[in-house]
Amino acid sequence: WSLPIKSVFVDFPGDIIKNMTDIELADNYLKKFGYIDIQRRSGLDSVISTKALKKMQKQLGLKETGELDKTTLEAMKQPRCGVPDVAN
Amino acid sequence: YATFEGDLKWDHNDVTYRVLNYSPDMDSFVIDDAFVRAFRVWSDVTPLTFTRLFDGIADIMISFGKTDHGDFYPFDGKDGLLAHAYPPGEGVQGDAHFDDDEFWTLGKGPVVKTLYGNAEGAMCHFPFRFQNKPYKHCTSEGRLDDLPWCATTADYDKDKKYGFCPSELLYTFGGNANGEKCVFPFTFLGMEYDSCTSEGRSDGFRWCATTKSFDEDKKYGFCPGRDTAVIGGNSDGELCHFPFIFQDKEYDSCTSEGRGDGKLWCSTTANYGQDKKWGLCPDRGYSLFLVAAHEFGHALGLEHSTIKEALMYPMYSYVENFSLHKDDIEGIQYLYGSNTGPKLTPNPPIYPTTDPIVTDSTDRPTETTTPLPVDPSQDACTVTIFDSITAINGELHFFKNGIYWRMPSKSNAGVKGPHAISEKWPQLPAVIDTAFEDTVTKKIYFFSGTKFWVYTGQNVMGPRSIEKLGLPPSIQKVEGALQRGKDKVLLFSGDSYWRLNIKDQKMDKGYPKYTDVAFGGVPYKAHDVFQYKGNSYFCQDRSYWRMNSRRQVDRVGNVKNDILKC
Repeated sequence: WSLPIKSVFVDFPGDIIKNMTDIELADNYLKKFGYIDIQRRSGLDSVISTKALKKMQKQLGLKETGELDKTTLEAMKQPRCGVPDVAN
Repeated sequence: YATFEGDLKWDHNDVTYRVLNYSPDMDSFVIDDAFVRAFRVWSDVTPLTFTRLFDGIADIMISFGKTDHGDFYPFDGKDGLLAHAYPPGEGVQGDAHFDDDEFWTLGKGPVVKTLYGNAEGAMCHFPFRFQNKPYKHCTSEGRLDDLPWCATTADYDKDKKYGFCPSELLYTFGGNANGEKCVFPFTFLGMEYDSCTSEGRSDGFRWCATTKSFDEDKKYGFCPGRDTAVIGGNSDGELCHFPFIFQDKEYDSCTSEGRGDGKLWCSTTANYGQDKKWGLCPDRGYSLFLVAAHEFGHALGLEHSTIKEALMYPMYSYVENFSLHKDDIEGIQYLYGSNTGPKLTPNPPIYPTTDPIVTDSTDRPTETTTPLPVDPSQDACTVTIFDSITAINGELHFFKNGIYWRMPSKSNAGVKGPHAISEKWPQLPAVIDTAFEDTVTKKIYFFSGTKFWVYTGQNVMGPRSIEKLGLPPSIQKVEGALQRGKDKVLLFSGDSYWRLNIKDQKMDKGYPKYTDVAFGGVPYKAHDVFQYKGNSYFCQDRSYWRMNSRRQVDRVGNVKNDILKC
C-alpha cells in the first residue's frame, strides 16, 4: 500500500509574501485598496467589516455576500495594479 | 469607468514621457516598443500625443523598482502588486512604476532578443531543436565558451539560424562602462566576486565590474537577465542548480514542493538544506504592454473600472489580441474628447498648390530637371561608396549620382532598381548627401551641399539654405541624420552634430556636440549616418558601425556584403 504523500511546507528565507491567515490577508487587502478608511478606523478590528467586503465584491464584480468566502479570497490573491480601488 | 476626484487630467494634449531605467527581463528595444504600443492604445482614441524625452522632466516618468523604491507604496516581491501609477499633475504625479520582482514578458513566456550570430537580432524561438533534442530556453550546449545561445527558428539542425542570448559574458547595460561585459572575478570592497551581485545596492539590481577591480577603476554595469534565471527569493537573477537536493530528495527541475502557494521554485546551489539559496522559476510572466497600457490609463486620469473586460479593471489577465474596451474609450474621451481626425496624415496638404514646383525663399523659380535615362543593368554591388543611405517608408534607399536602389524591409526580397532620382523627386540634384523621413509627417528631407529640400508627397519646398535651419555658414554639407522622438532630428557634419526641432525648424541650444563623445565606438567622422529598424548606422568608407538603442556598437560590417547582400 502506498502511503499518502505528506507535503512539508517550508518558510523560505527572504520570501516577501508571508504566510498570512485569511483574515490578515483580507484585512491587509481591504486597507491597501481603500475599502477600509484607515484614518477613521479606531483600534484593531479582528472582524472584517461586512460593508467593506461587500464594497470590494461589488467593485470586482463578485457575488456580494459580505463574507470572506473562497471566491473573494482567491480574488484577493490575484495579481493586480497597486492603485487603490477606492480613493482614500 | 471612473476618474480621479476632481477629474484630474493633463492641461495639454502633447504629453511627454521618459524611460528612466529598464528591466533586465527583456531587451531595452522590446521594452521601449511595449511602452510605445501602450501609449498608442490611448492616442488612437483621443487627441493626445505622446513624445519621448531622453533627459529632463517629462509628464510621465517611467521606472522599474523593487519593494521600497522611493515612494510610500512599496512593491511586494513576485506576483501580487505588479505596478502603480499616479494621476496627472506635477512631481511624482503622472509617473508609472513597475515592480521589477515580476517577470516581465509579452505575456507568453520569456522574450529573448538575440545578439550577434546570423539571425540579425531575431527573437529566440522556444522550443527549438538542436541535435534532435528540444530546448525550451537558451543553452550553452555545443559551445566551449559557455555563452548561452538559442535558435531563432523551430529547428536549428535544419535552418542553422541562431543568436546569442543576453548574458553578462557579452554585455552590461546602464552603469558607466558603456556596455562592456563583466570581468570575473572582480574585486569590490576587498571581496572577490565570481558572478553578478546586488551587494552594495539598496535597489536589489544585479551588477558587475567591467574591470578586474571595481575598487580601483569604479567601472560597472548592470547584468542582463538570463531567461533561465530565478526571480525573487534570495538569489534573484542567479541560475537554478540542477540537480539540487531538498529534504533529502534530488530534483532535476523546478518544483512546488515545500510551498503552500503552488509556485515553482529551485535551489541555486546544489543543496538547498545547506545553503538556503533559492528563487522562483520563470513562468509566462506578465505582459509589460498590457500592464503599461493600464498604468498609463491612471497617468492620464482614469481610476479603476468595475467592468471585468475593461483595461482599467484592477486585476491582471492576459489577452491575446488586445483591443480597448468601450468603457475605457468612454472614460478617456470623457476627459480628453475624441480623436477628431487622423494625427498622422501620410501626405498632409501643408503646401496648398496645384503646381508641384514651389519657389525657394529667394523667389527664384526652381528648375525641373529632365529625368536622365537609367541603365537598368547598373548594379548596386558595383558602387564602392554610396552618396547616402536612408530609410524611406521602411525601405532602405541607396543613392549614388542621380540614381538610387531600394531594398524592401524583407531583405531577402533583394535590391530593386536602379531608378532615376529625377523621376520620383524631380527637383533634387544628382548628389544627395543625406536624407531622412520625418516619421510623424512623412515629409522627406533631402540635403545636398548647403541646400535642402522637403518633399511632401509630390509637393516640394526648396531648395533652401541649410543656414535657415540654424546650421553655421562654415558647414559645407550635412552628412547624416538620426530622428530622435517625434520632432527632433540630429544632423551630422564633420565631427559634430546638431539637434533640429523639426516642428519649429530651429536648432536646439547647446549644440553642436562632438559625435564621438555621445556615440562612443563609432568613427568620429562618418560620411553617412542613418537610422534603420531601431538601430543607428555610421558609415565610413565601405564599412558601417551599427549602434543599438542602448548606444552600444553591436556590429561592424561591410555595407555591400552585409546590408546589400552582394
